[in-house]
Amino acid sequence: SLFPNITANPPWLHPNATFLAPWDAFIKFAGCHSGETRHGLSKLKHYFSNFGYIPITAPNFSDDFDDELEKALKTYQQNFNLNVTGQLDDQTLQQIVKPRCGNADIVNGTTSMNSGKSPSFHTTGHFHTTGH
Amino acid sequence: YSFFPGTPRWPANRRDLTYGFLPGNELTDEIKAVFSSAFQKWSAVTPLTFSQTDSLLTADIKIGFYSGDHGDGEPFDGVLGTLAHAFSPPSGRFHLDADENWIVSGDVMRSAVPSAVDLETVAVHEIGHLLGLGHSSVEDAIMYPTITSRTRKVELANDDIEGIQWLYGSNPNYNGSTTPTSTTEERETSGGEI
Repeated sequence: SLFPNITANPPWLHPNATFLAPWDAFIKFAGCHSGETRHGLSKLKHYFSNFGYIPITAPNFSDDFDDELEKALKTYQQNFNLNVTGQLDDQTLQQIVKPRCGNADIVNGTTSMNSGKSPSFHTTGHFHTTGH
Repeated sequence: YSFFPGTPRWPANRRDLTYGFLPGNELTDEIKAVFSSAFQKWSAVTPLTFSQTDSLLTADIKIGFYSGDHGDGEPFDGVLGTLAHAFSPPSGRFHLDADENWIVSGDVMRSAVPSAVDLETVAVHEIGHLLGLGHSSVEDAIMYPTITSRTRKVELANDDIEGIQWLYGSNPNYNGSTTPTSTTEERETSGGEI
């Protein structure tokens, strides 16, 4: 759908119409934490797998909030300058559901986004300094 | 900024690149001009030049709109979600999700449609991939991975410029700063001939 200008939207695109974007359902995982099992969590793992945060080691992902998902979350949070909690907090979920480029953030396990930089930088988002 | 593993880039003997469009998309000149404008953002800061060719077969960069599974193992997912993807050099493949509600001109921020996506914003980002840049954690950078609907971001940030100039060097005419241009002025000048 290519619209020459913003007034050329077709009538079926009602401004107030609600629709579900592919990742909007992830919002329901707010508050979910390590050790829990939630139906559909495997789809979130697929999301992280698509963008390089979880290696594809098995044909199917489980619905368990396991260590692998927690590690992926922490890396994602580092890359997007979020608080590194390893939890599905609101701030992280709001970032996850945003539309984005389909290219992976991490290719072949390597990245030079924040998570690929030195630990002293990416854990806090700034350098530690001491006044002398 | 970041690069793809192995830091692939266009070889030194290929600085004048061509781009072509999938004929089946039947894009208008106005739409093609959006891509021309996006390429200019990168040529302004590097020695690279980009020119349109009518032959998709011989084009260095091949641009096409596709729906769903389009054969490269990275299917599109309908309205929003993933918007587009592009391959590292020297592949030149640039795919956009045909199901998105692409806004070609006008102030996308004033669009009443929540899913409206500014075409040039996405084009500038994907061209960065085609030239060898990966994603950046700098939120203001063009190469930041998320591209929110109803927003427009087409000016390269310092992070983008440093990254691309590390790969290709600087344009001799680049004076070290980007020229801020208002949205209105850009729109008025981007609808002309390529």
